Amino acid sequence: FPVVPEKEEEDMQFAKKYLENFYDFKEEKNSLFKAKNLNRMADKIREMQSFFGLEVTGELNHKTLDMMKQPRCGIPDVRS
Amino acid sequence: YSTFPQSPRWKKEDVTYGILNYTPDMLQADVEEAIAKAFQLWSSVTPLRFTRLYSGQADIMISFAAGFHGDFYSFDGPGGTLAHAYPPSSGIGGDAHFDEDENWTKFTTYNGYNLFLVAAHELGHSLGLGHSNVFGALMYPIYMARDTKDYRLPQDDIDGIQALYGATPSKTPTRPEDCDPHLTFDAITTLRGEILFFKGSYVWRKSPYFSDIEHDTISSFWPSLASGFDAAYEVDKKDRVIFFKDDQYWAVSGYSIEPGFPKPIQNLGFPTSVRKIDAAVHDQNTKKTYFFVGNKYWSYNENTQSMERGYPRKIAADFQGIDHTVDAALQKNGHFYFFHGSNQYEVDIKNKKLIRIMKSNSWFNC
Repeated sequence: FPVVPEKEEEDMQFAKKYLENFYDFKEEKNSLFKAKNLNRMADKIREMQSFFGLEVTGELNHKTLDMMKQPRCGIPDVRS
Repeated sequence: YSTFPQSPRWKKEDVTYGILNYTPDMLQADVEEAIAKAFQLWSSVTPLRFTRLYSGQADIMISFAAGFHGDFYSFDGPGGTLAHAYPPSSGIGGDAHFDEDENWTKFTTYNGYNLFLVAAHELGHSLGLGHSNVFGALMYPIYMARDTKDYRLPQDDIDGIQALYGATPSKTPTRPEDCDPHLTFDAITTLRGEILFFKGSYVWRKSPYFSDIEHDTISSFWPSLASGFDAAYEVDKKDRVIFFKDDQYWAVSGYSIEPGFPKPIQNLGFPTSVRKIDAAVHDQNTKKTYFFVGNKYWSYNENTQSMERGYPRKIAADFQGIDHTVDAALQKNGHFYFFHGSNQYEVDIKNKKLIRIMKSNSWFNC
């Protein structure tokens, strides 16, 4: 079934927080950069999928979200 | 494996750790054992040696906290982030924080996180390792419940930590030969009918049920007491063995360390001038325990749990023929055995007279 929009938004926020914590994702706060943010977030999703050996799609699919929800260590996987 | 940027590492082999507080989810002794075993994992494959400090600031400080806990990385409640640790450096460097909102356990069940496994991972960070993307590696970021009995460090983690610190020195200190005529002991005690002989991190185990002497490391019985003892004695009626190291003592019953230990030896009645004891032996008949320090000895009444009046006394004044310090002491077969260097002195308990002198390892059927 199509995902309920609020759930989708919730997952997006969760993923953004995860990528900020563990993949050094920095979101431009200015809404003018929305497209740029989405591209940057897709890059970070690709980086995370590659780290965990998932299919690298850049999309926040079910498997990727599942992996993000696993209990884990609080130290980033990559760092600047 | 990976390391942190610029690969920070401890510039020494002797690293200290302290436990700031405990989780209410587990017995303190189980927390200490899990932490000690986690350190052993790393010391077994590197030249690193870890010593626990019971007060003051250690290199690696371990604590449990929930939510915001004073650093920039607040915990997030149950699940999600379980713990984090900082790479080697001064101050917060090396410290490991565990999320108290998790359920910590010494088992590998599904309604809690195994503290030994999570601590072993976090201490990898405390020593300078980053995350590994090798599935199954200890430094893999995601928690994986696995059997912790005889848990062995995966090769990727060994490669990572040895890239930072090198391998175990080729000449690991080896146990002296049983029949080495110069063999000496740190401490000796009976335990449930057996006799345990301690030296460094090793223990020789003589059992009335088997003819051979068994060889073990102390850590295989009491992981958090791995570095060895100055003295030990058994109060058999209480199924209790007391171990001494420097100015502290522990009570154990079998493999379990009783809660609330270690305690300062001053609790037994020693003056603060006594910073360690050489040997101890309990006389099961009189319920008195003798403590040997230098050329003097104390008598402790196990019933009243207090030192007897009129002590300390000179050893030589009461035990004829024992004109030197005592490294270790044992009561067996109605005699005392006082060990000094590679000799032992068999003493009649009643009249405290010397009967004969033997080699310290005469118990090993040499």
